Amino acid sequence: NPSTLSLGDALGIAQHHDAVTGTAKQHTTNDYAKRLSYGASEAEKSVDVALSCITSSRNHCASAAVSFSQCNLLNISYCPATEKVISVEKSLVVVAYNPLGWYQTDFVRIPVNDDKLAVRDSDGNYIATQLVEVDNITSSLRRLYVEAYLGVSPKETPKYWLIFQVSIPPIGWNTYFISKDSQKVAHSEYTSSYATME
Amino acid sequence: NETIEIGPGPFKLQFSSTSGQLKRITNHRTGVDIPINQSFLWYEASSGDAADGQASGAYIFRPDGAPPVPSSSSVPLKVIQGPLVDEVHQQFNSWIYQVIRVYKEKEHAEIEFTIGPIPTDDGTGKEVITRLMTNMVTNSTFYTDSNGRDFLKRVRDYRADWNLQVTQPVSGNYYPLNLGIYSTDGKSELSVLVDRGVGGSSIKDGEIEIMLHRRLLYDDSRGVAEALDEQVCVNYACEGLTVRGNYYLSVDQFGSGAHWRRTFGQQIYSPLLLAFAHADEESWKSS
Repeated sequence: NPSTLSLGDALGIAQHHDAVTGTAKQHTTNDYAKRLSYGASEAEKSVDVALSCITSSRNHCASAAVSFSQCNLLNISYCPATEKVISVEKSLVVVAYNPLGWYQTDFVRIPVNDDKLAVRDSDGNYIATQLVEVDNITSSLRRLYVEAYLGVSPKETPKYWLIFQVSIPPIGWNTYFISKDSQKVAHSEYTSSYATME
Repeated sequence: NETIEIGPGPFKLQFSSTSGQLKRITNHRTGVDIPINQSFLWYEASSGDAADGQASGAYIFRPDGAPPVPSSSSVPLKVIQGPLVDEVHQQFNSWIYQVIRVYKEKEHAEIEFTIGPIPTDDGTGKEVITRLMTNMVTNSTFYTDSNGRDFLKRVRDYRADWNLQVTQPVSGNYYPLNLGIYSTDGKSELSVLVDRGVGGSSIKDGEIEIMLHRRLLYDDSRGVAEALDEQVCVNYACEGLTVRGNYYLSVDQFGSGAHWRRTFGQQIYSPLLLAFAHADEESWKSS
């Protein structure tokens, strides 16, 4: 079972003064990074299991049907889960968890390949979205760092950022569904915009 | 025609359409309006000199004494405006890129910087800063957090508990930032929050600067025995690191900024966690 123990170990080691201040030798820094990366990856799996449990009405987690993934390289537009083809039948389910003790409204920003997507909240209401082109600097960073750090050559760079607003209760979660937009015109409250660079 | 304004709500940023640079920050709800300029510069790292052989390195921040070099005076920009977010993309030079975002219903700016790889082929190490310049009269005073906790008053070239002799006018006034830095003129507050540990200061009245990236050529002889020059390599082709991160900018009436610095600072530290799955919506809801 995944646990957070390896992340705890890595964080403990990274309390050394050279790790905190950036005065370690490069090979030591590489070791800190490797331990933190492994620990974060294990902790991420734990969180994915926990989310499967809390989003399922079944009594025990082992039967939770949905498996989650997260994206740590969103800042360079690398997120295999959101770049996959989203069909009318199978939605992309986004669970947003708020770790703080107050209600939050914030904006989610995910890379996608399709410009005809609709976002609905857990009550089925369409919510406003905005598409923004992924810029060339981000695309080139994505190519370099994904290959250097993950050892894979990512396929085509996603074309757009899909942006929408989420509202999450304190220390709670909310679910949003992203699907191929087949009924966009029928929903007057739903606005979608695609802004081009001037 | 000379000004481009972004911000879907009461929080507005104005840019010069000729220079491409930020020139004014306004919050129409609170009435705070501050002329401002934001730019990137770098300190050239000292390699040691006749008077003092100390080089700038991993432990030591020691500029060579010259004023910092501005990255550019004119900045090409692209503007994107939509119902949820307005963005301004600025290319300061071939290795400094910035996106400023103002989201609907938010009263601050998110500034995403991308810096690197810092060129060193001219034989100098560089310590890159972003600097915000206003006309605020701040009386040598600014405030920085104490390890993420209370903001403490800092006075340039002064320590309350000993007689400070300043030998390094820049680095002697640098403080570590984990949460942020702000300054005030008794009418308004200008606050910057950071997403990572950085160094920051106010070297002149009305200015705030934070150091975002460094690439150095010499070891500072304090123990690490390596120059601060981490690289990223693909197929044995290597280049200096590129950093990408965010800092956040707000203006408030005097005495009102603390709420934003506390609550939004917590949101930077503990952001929403996003998890993704592909599923049939109806079966998802039924379970």
